[in-house]
Amino acid sequence: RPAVMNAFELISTSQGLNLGVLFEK
Amino acid sequence: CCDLDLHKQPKGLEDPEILARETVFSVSEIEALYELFKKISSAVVDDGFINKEEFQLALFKTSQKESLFADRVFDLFDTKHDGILGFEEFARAISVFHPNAPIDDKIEFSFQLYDLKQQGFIERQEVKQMVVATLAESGMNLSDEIIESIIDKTFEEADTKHDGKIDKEEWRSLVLRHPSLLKNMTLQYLKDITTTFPSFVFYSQVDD
Repeated sequence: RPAVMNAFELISTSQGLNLGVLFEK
Repeated sequence: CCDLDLHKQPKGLEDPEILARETVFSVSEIEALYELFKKISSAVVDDGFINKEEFQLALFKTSQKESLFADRVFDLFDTKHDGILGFEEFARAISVFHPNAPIDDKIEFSFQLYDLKQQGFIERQEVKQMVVATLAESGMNLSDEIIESIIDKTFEEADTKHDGKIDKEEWRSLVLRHPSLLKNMTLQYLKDITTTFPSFVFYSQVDD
């Protein structure tokens, strides 16, 4: 349930923070 | 036909040994990382630097997307603050994301990432701005009431000094209690970089 989620947990799922994409061929 | 100088390092990769010494990468890994750098930095202008457009293109496959976080990450990588990333800046910043990088470096980097205004603390308004941006980027829709309650709960837990902001010490104890908050600070890909970008062997200076 989103109401108990940590805000930073939510933020860290942001697409712009997924640098793994850089390494995908 | 060719005047190949096999001992000459490519531009931007003049001193892989120094970079290897000062990061968690081996010389071979630095050389392999340079292959990735070349690919990203030549996408729009082949000038040996990654500009913001190229960075966005590599992250999102489009340069049109607006992303608060891509901008923030780029600015943190850009330690010379000149709007472009040279290989050294890129390698030093990416090193923090290596599985073997010290956790303190990851904590520091993530704190700076979220300290949007770079005031030395994360304030409520910044957290709200980031939550709203994340939701917009991912196409999720939450009511303002739910967003406020998520932030309330987060501050209840993180802001142990009850001054309405999260300082570095509070951030550190929060992420040590919730290691999942640092999940995006580690890229497992970096362990296999020499196999992902094997072409570095054509000019490699080392056998490791």
